Amino acid sequence: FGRPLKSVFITFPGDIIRNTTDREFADSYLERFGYLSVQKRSGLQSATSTSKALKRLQRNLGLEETGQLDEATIEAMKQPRCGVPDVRN
Amino acid sequence: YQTFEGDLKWDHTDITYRILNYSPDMEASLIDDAFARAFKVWSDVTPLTFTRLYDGTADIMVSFGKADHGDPYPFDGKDGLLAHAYPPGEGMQGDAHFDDDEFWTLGTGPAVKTRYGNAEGAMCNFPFIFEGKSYSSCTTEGRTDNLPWCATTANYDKDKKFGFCPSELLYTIGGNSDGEPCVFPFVFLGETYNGCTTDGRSDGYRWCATTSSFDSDKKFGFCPSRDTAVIGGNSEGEPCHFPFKFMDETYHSCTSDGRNDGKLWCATTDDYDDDKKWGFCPDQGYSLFLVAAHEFGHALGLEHSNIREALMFPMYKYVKDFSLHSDDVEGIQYLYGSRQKPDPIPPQPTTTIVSPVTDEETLEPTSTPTPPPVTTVPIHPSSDACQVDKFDCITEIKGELHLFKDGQYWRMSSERDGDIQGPYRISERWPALPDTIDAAFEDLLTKKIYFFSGRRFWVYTGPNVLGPRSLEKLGFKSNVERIEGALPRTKGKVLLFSGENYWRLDVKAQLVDRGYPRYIDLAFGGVPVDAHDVFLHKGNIYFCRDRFYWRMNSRRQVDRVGYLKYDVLKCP
Repeated sequence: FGRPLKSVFITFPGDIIRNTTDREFADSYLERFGYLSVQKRSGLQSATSTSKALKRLQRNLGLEETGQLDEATIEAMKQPRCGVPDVRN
Repeated sequence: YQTFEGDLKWDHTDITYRILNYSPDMEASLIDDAFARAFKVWSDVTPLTFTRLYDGTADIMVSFGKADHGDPYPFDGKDGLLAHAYPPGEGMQGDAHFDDDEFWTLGTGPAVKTRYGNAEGAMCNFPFIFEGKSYSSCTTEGRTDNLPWCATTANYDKDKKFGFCPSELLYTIGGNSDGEPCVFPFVFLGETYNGCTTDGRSDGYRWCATTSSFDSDKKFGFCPSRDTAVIGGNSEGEPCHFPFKFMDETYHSCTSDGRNDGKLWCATTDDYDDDKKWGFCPDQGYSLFLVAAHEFGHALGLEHSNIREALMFPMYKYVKDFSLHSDDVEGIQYLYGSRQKPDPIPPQPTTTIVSPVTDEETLEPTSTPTPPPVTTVPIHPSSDACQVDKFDCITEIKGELHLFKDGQYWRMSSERDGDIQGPYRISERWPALPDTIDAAFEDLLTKKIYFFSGRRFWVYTGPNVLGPRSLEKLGFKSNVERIEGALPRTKGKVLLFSGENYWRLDVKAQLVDRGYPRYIDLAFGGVPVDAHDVFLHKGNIYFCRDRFYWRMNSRRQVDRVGYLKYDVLKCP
């Protein structure tokens, strides 16, 4: 009570995780786990394909299928997990 | 559930695995156990069996690594990606990799197994009380040698049970020093080091020399993580330094300030602003057992499930009392079928044996042998040693291998492998003995045969018997439930095995030697610490678990792992 919340973020030396925006993080996540790569390979990556990928992710994770990068989805993406892709390619 | 494209699966059911290295976060025996339990999750519901190899190529090679660890899928530091595994197949296929930037535990905070002390390797009990003060981690308080220790019950003041915690001052892992502790200071490339270092390595693992000069002796080992050590950052292995200064503020505990991911961190020197030395604070960690069970599911051919409660769901969640979800069971049984249960054997009549209870201080036979008691144990018509998966006891008596099981025994000549005779009734040759023999050995000097069953033992000299007597007479404490194996050594000494420990018995003095028990894994590296039979055969030591044996040669190297029935008994 009284001490303001620190909102200054720094880069810690040796920290592997880079500070990225949620959008960058989500794109990388969707690609890494197989949700985006099919569309990307055929050169069709767009807002629509990202939305479809997000819907598929949301369905897999039991979230509301909004197709939007909402708070619940980004939170779920940040959970610890296995590195094997979810979607077969 | 999902399976990999083309239903990738192993074309055999006797799967082998090999643990290539260990995480410094947990004692090796805890890691071995976590992996063994993780495999058992799958073997419990399929016909699959899992045998651990100690060299060569196994179907599933298990390893820990950080970031870029030799495959195209680097890990990402603490949290995020925990592990990955490849579907069944040759080469890297089937292998499982675990991110060693994670904090590996049993899922509920540091899993600290003690060594030495008086708690026989028990786990630390956090928090514990020492001199009225509560401790939530290992401490060096009360000691002058700087060795961290913990109590293994909630109250050291009351119970006085303690053991030493992992520390580089106590032992090292891997390397080429057989677990010897670090020697500080040591010299590496002309520089003097007073603590473990990652210098000279690209994988981030902390190491030390086990002599005063690495440059001249080239002896080294990896440092075990202390439970208080930070994880990751640039100070792995160092403890937090409280208070510390960060952006001109003073911190007395871990903080998430300065980070946008909410993770708790601390500085490992008094001033982060000046030194920039930091690491993440120890947390609950990830259950190696749960993550391994998931990864081994991939290694057997399962992809991710979208059922949240299934083991194969991609996200980690700690579960205290784990059981395999029906979705996982259906998935693995789709690939390999269900486990074939053994044919039920009708219950056997019990045996009533009346034996003289002696409490003599001498073990010289003083009584005439008792007449053989009437036994009602029939020899099962299908009693074939080759049908026995797990013997109660195996030992060499008069140059012949004796294999005991449920009131019966077989003999096999050490000269002619596969020449198995029997079964014979134990009660006909050694009438005082119970049906279950846990261990036995022949004292080569006196030709006396010692038999162990539960907490009792008998000594046969020809037809004369002494016993049963309590294990306590030999100097065993009351918490030793049974002797599981016996290994005659020279000069009237015999090693007796139980649980993770072994004792040296002076047969003439009829007492275990001082300085025992000792840990099996410290003297017999690479064998299972839960072997149920240990015996000597043709100069090699055999450690048996289930149907498998680990053979150790006279140089104490495990040179073969295999099936007892095929390799030793030469069963068809």
